[in-house]
Amino acid sequence: NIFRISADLSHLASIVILLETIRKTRQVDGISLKTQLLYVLVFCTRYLDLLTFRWTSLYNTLMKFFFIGTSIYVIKLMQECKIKNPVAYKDMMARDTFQIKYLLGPSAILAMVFNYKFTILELCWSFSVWLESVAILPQLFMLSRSGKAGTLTTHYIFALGLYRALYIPNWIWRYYTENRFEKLSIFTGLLQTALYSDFFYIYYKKVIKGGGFELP
Amino acid sequence: STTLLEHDEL
Repeated sequence: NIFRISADLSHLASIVILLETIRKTRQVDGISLKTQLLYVLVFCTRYLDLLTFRWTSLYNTLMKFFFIGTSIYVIKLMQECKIKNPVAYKDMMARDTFQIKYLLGPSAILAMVFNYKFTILELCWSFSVWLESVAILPQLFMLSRSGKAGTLTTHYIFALGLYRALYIPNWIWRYYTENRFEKLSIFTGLLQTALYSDFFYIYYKKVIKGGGFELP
Repeated sequence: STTLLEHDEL
């Protein structure tokens, strides 16, 4: 459906913007390494079904490989910046101070409690949706601490937030057309979108209506 | 549905 396609395209766009940001500036200014590492973990734990070879569609499989591949590629690019631009890298690390154990621990516990089946694959899947819902927090934390962000960085976060937000009308659509109701995806998706709400508001005010991006 | 959901979303 149109919402699902738009969401996935928005997700793709966010990654293209992120790669463009790193490529263009040749540094990692304003990008949280911790958030990016969390995304590698999110995609690797969610797409374990690739190993079972029970593929739903070519589209699905290609996208899964794309998300795993690009998330790892981002880490590689960031590590290159460490060598090329050590001062900027150190500066980023000094500001990337969110304690991710507070995201990993609860996600693991929530996955044990809320899952569709107590199997490795399902537990990892549940862990990945819980973790994804909060994975942006180190990035938002970094942004709010510095108070400023490059335009590309804000576009990246916006596109990334829009992706999960668009999944919500997709779930409503699927509920009516397929009678499908995946409660874990829906709950974590709502949580994820809620975490972006503040950011969306500031983005709308500053970026859409003109002017620079500054957080209080 | 009562069967295990297929995770066909990304």
